[in-house]
Amino acid sequence: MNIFRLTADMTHLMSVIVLLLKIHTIKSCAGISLKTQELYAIVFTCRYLDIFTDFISFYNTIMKVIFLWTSFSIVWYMRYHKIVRRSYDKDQDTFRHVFLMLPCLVLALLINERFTFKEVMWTFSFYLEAVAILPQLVLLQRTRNIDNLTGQYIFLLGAYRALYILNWIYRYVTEPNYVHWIPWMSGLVQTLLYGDFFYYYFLSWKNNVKLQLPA
Amino acid sequence: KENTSKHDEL
Repeated sequence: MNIFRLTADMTHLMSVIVLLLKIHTIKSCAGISLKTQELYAIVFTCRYLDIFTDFISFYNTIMKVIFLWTSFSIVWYMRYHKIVRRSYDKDQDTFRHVFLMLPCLVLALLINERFTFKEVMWTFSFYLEAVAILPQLVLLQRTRNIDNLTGQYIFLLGAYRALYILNWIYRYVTEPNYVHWIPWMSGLVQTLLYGDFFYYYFLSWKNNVKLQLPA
Repeated sequence: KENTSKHDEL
């Protein structure tokens, strides 16, 4: 474990907490894409299949349980909670997950570290996470008003992956034969997809104006 | 020696 990875995991945890706070306290999921939340639940399910078979550390297991529990809770809130679901904008959140899942699955079957079920599912989860934010970014373009909590949630979600890249550089430098091209490339694509959001988020912070994405 | 086949990151 290194400081980059710990900060990254805490940033990721913070993003989930910000979102759960928004949904649980103000009982609203306005501006949040259910599609992205569902994709993240799938990402964690496919990535943590080894939660009962491979024990890495208590930290690792506890964090996996937290990410699984929170991602499914958020999906449950947005789908079934009688108040929260009313603020879900299903007419705007129309991105078809299947267009993201199928290519990622095919790619995972073609490019993986070992052709076993768990490994292909693990690889699929990295490819899928790289693009899982797309429905959310599309929704942001469509809904003009982005409230602060939503903006902070997306910023933290993007920042955690950028921090993971620092962790991978650190581990590549300090650990002999630590090479994992699949997470590296996926993580890079994922972070780049946040590029323009980070830019507008920074502008809104610098000029102290409401976050607006160009149409 | 941590067996590298195990994925130790979240």
